[in-house]
Formats: sequence, structure tokens, C-alpha cells
Amino acid sequence: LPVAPGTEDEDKNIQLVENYLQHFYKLETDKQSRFKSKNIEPLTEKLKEMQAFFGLKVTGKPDVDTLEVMKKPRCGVPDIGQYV
Amino acid sequence: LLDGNPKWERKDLTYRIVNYTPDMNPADVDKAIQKAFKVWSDVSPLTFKRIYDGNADIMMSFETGDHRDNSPFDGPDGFLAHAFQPGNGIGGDVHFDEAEYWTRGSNGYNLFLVAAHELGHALGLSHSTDPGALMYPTYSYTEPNEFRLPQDDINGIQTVYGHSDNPVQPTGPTTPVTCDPKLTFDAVATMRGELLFFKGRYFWRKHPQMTEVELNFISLFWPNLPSGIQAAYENVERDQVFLFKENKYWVLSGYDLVYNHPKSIYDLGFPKNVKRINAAFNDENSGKTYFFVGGKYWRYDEKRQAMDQGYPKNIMNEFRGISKNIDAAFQNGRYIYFFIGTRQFQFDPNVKRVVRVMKSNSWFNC
Repeated sequence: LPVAPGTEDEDKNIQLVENYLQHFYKLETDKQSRFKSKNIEPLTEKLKEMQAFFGLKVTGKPDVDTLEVMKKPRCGVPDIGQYV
Repeated sequence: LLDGNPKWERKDLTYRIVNYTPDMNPADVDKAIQKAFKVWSDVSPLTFKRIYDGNADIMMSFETGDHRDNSPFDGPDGFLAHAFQPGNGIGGDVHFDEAEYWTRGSNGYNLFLVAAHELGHALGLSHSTDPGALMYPTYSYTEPNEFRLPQDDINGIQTVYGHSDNPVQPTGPTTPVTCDPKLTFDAVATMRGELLFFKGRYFWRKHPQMTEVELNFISLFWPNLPSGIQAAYENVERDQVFLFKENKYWVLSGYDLVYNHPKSIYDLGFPKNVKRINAAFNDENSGKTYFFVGGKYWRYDEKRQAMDQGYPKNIMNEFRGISKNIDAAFQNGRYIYFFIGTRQFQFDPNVKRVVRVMKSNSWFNC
């Protein structure tokens, strides 16, 4: 069956947002139920935190400007706390 | 600062380069890493000694994909590198993603810039919200030879380790604030209907009909342009923008830099005693370009590609009410706008007088 245009991109964006927030904003997701409503709020809150940090419009939604910042090359700072 | 304010207890730290990237000559890797350490030792009491065997405080290596530290790399782009906060074992170590293309220039990712950023983490700094800071989390290119550690980073490292032992305390550049009432500009030019305001290594991009204004690094758009542009003007007819610094100039055709190497202002007809241009604007109607140097101005004929005879003249004679030391100028509609310090003078060439005085950043809807 033909795939609705944009669906693949939207999935990729959701993945990008989740990965980004997990890496840099300690977003905890239950892999089994990550698309269920119970995870929407932490994700929105973390998104707002990220948007405020970068001086973006704080919407809690992965808008174009937010995705653009998330796609920029950047560094990660692993926290040694979890290894000791 | 990182959570819990982790720091090294000793000031004399060791580092080791564990392996090399095939992208660069090993000697260039050594130089980039050494220069990155110097960034921090210049502004703090810390010293760094390289060792070649055994365990160093800061172990630096190039790694690919999952390299068994629970923080796998992701291939080209995306995550470039990471570092661990001060501590034993893996603490303080720096990993570069080998999947990136590492360079000593502006292609790919500049190793010196990324290493300097990661060392900030290895010494106990977190990410900064200041977009001009070295510790800002996203990569942006700055010419390494022109790099100066921003004040925000100096403040960070000195909060952790105290001031430098150097009798003259180092200072660094600060990021300009769009609505700062004390804001001044280095140069202003129009470009395809937009306005470009240059300041240090930044420029603001503003469309007259849009409320938003964008602050960018000059190097983000044009890696081969220097910072500190001193004068700029647009030749609308030829769709070119001319940018001046000291006795050199660069040309943009549309958005692209025409040559990577600058030309000499003396080719335009300036005498050798002119060392720099303070401001310039092009009059679309006459095709003449006005160059301002100290208290005088020159007029250049864009059609003949030569300076007009009888110049320089005193600015005061033609532009009454405009003093010397003009920072920037541009023409928009029937008016010429002159920037002098924090003030902007709207000059009407038809009646030959200043008709309005505004703040320099009046275009930013502050």
C-alpha cells in the first residue's frame, strides 16, 4: 500500500527528539511504551528545558527551529557518576 | 559548572595521546592538542605535561561506535566527541569520534576547537548558554589562529581553579547583546534586501519587514572571512558585497565568497598612507561609492572602476552634522544612515542635513 507522505520523516524526527533528550536531558523512556501518553509529559518538559537553554521559543513541541538545533553537530558529556 | 562541582585536586596534570586519527598528520594532531591545553593553562593556574606511557590524568583517544564506555558514537556528524568529568580511571578522559573527518582547518571538524571544548569538561565545566562561549554545546568554526577564549569560559574555569598566576590577568571577548543600549557596530551593509550588521566575529541579519533578527558567527557563513570587518557596502547592480579589513577587501557574489584570498585596497586607488577604511556605502542612483577614512572621504566610480578626481574631501563639507570617526554607513531608500558609537544619524542627501538621530540598534525592534 502507498505510504502517506511525511510519515517516515515524522518517525525519524520522533526518534531524533527522543535520542537527543535521552543523551543530554536524562529523558527516561520505557522502551515498551514510549508512544503511550504517560511519556508525553516528561518529553514535553524536557523539550521545554532544551528550548529554554538554546533561547528558542518554548513550546514543548519539536518545531522546525528545535529540530534544526538538534541536528547540529555537538558534543556529549557523559556523567562518570553512573560508572563508579 | 558540572553538577557537584567536580574538580582536580592537583594543579599539575598529565595527559597522553593514546592513538591518532588517520585524517591528520600526527604532528598536526600533537599541535592541535597542545594548543587546546594552552587555551586553559593561559587563563588558570593549571599546568599540563604530556606523557607517552602509562596512565595520565587525561587520556585522549579516537574511538569508533560503541567503545565500551556506555556512550557509543553515532557515525559521521551528530555527536563529535565527549569527555568525562574530573576523577580517577576514565575520569577526565576525552574521546573523539573517529567517524568524523578531523582537520587543522575549516573543512570537516577542527580538532583544536573540539579538543579545547572537551578539555573544558575534563576540567569540570558544563555547557554554557552563551552562544559565543567555547563551552556552548554545538560546534562552530573559528579560525584557530584568531581564537581567543571567551570571557564566559574564563569566568567558568577561574571559578573552579582560581585566577592565573600571570601578573596580567587575561580577558576574553564577550558575546554582543542585540538590545544592549551601548551596542556599536564595526560595519553595516545591505544584501539582497536584508541588512547585515557586523561586530567582532558576529553579524546580525535583519530583513526590514521581519521582526526577528538573527545573530550568527561570520565564520558560519564564510569560514574564510576574518572577524572584525571594518567597512562593507553592497553594489546592487552587480549583486556583490564588498567587505574591508585593514588594507584588504573580500567580495561576495550573492552569498558566496568570490575569492578565498583578499585583494588590496590600493588596487581601488587609495594612497599608501590609508591603512584602513572606517565605513563605506554605495549610492545606487549615481553608482558612486563613498569611502570614509578619519575625517575625510573618497568617492569611487563603480562604472569606470576608478576613484573620482579631487578627493579626499572633508566629511563635514558634504555631510553636515556628521563628525569624523564614522563606524559604519549604508543607504536605504532616500536616506543615508551613519553609525557613530551608540548613535545613528539619518541623513537626507537632498536637503544635505541630519533629519533624525537614533540609537545604533534601532533596526532591531528592541
